[in-house]
Amino acid sequence: TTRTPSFLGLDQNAAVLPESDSVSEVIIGVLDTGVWPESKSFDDTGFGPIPSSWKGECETGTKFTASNCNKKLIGARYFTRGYEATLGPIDESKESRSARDEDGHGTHTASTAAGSVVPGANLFGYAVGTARGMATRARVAVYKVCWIGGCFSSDILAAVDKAIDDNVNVLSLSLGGSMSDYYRDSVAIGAFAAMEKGILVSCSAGNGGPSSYSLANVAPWITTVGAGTLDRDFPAYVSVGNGKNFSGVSLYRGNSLPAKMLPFVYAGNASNVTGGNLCMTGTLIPEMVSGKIVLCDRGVNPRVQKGSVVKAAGGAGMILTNTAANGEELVADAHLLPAIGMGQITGDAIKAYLLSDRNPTATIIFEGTKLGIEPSPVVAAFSSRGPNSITSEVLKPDMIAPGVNILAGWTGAVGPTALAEDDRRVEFNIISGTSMSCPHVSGLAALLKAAHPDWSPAAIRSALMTTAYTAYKNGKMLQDVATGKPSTPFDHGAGHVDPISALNPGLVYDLTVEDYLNFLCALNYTTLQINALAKRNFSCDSRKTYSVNDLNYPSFAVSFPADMGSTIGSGSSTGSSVVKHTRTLTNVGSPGMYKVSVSTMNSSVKILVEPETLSFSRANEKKSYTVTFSATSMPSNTNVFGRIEWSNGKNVVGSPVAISWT
Amino acid sequence: AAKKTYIVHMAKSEMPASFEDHTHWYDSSLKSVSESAEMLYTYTNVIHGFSTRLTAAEAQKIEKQPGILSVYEEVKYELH
Repeated sequence: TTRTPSFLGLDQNAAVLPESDSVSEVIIGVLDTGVWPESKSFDDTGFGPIPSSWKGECETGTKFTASNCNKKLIGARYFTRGYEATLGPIDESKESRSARDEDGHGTHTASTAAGSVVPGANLFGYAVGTARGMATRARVAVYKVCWIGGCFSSDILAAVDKAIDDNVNVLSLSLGGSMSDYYRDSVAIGAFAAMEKGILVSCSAGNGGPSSYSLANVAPWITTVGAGTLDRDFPAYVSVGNGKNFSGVSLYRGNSLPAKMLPFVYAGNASNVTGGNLCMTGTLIPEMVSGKIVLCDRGVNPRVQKGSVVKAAGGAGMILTNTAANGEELVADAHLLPAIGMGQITGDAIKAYLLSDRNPTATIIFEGTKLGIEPSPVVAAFSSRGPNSITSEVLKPDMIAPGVNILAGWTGAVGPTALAEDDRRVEFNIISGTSMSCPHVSGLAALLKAAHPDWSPAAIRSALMTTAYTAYKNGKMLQDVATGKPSTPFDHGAGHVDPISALNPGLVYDLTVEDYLNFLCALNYTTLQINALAKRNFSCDSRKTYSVNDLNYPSFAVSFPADMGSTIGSGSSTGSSVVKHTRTLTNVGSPGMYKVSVSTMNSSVKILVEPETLSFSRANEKKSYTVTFSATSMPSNTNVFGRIEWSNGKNVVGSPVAISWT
Repeated sequence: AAKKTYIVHMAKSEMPASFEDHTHWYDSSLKSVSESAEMLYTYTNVIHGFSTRLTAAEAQKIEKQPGILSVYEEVKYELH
């Protein structure tokens, strides 16, 4: 967050952002590992009285009292009953029975969403600058639901229950579970209740990428956030004995390597166990790695643990190379020894040298922080990907936001690697994940809420989605680091968030609770299932035809059968399938006429929008349109992507389209 | 028998008139299958219901009680 406000255009457009007084009325609830209240990110200098709507508390517990809260950090609760019922009493020698964050994750996410301005922030001199949350004047309430043993659904439900009572405006959840139907998923259930009360719920999409169908938190009333990179990097390079140099990234700061080439060994050849190349605990033979640079392959155990394993075995440094699962994605870590992370192509080239030279040597050179990296953003390899495995007709993720190498506040209880043997303490740490992208959107949603207090959660999400961008300034499409090719709506959703444009989207796709109930009817949910999820007796009308395609979502996901003998939806022709979607746009800008434009990447798909123009004469006026998707036969697992845009010449209201044959 | 945590969803509209407070009704439903079980949380906003520790047999039994919508085993979530 010493870079993301600028990367998102917030710094350059401060004049168009909502007044700080209105932002300070917005409360962001963060369900996570708690908070380190002493972090400068929660300094309340200049903050006025706590909003009168606030009903929350700062709960007293171990190493945490009400005095740890202030006008910035206005609430701190913790939820242990579910956790302790399953795993036994909290071991207070390892974690506090309070909202105190001894993990770091919760402090990082909360400060990313709404941290105060902290000049001179850095991690070991890397990423130096002014750290700040996306909504610096918003208030923070933390709900600690994650403990050393995990985050239990009974605690999560209790926390959301309380957050609703407390009157938060935005909820940020950087966590997820296994895929399950909405009526069984506590996050989806809690989010539904929050949405009903006008609370926007932003959740991380998951780190299961680049595999397809790897998304978490896909309910349509949740804002699901994937991760992209920044234009910032932490370059380092490896120089090997044959004179060649290879680029990578590093956050190492400490004792330098000797000013000479060091012997170089592949971990797989310095171990007598299967999988020795992964540098798992206790697998390296000290006599074979002592004083050497060790090359380890990424995967299975944490990256920073590999560094610790090499150090413990006497290694002088580590080169950590990606495998196919991560491709060229470079995630920097604050390793305990001189270390560098490298992409798969570079790693393979180094391995070719390492395994062919009789006396291989190497050294690592660290170059600090570099800005202006292009292209950026690119979709992070780890960012979970669609299609949506619960409801394929709802395109997820909704959008991407910065989630790679993010600097934000950190706990004072553990070091930046969070390893037990890491006795370093830092005020800020640099970490990666959709956990980091989610609170960026939570903070941006708080800004939109402040600017438009009457907007529903769906309207806020719509504004963020329809103004997201899918191309770089040079016109080329956003890339996916996992493939090096253009990313698709299954990777980036509507695109990368652009908060300044989102403040004035022109039109929004709004959704009410009833719309979501109709959606559940379209899913053929039983009355019992709807009651369990939505907490009401709602019977679907047997005389009414419900369609998932009618959910007024700001994106389009269309599924055609690969066997074209059958047809879907209304209308059909021999050898082709037809699917119709209906949408309604609400004018939140000036009166005017919007004209539609459609683009697809494949001529086998026809997209017809009717009508082609929509005229709005007053604020909050609603106009509907229909999209007919027609397609000829395509092999199974084929995907075609496109885009539908409405424009009045000033605003562009864009929707991604994903068409699949299954 | 080993106990696990379950989240019990209740149909609040089916609460018998004899109960003045829904938490008493929840408690009564729980006690009908287990004298020893205690509620971990009662929920108001997110669901009508509560969480508790039950054996598998008790969970099956409470699912059949009047006014119970569903009984789901607790799930563990992870940070992203």
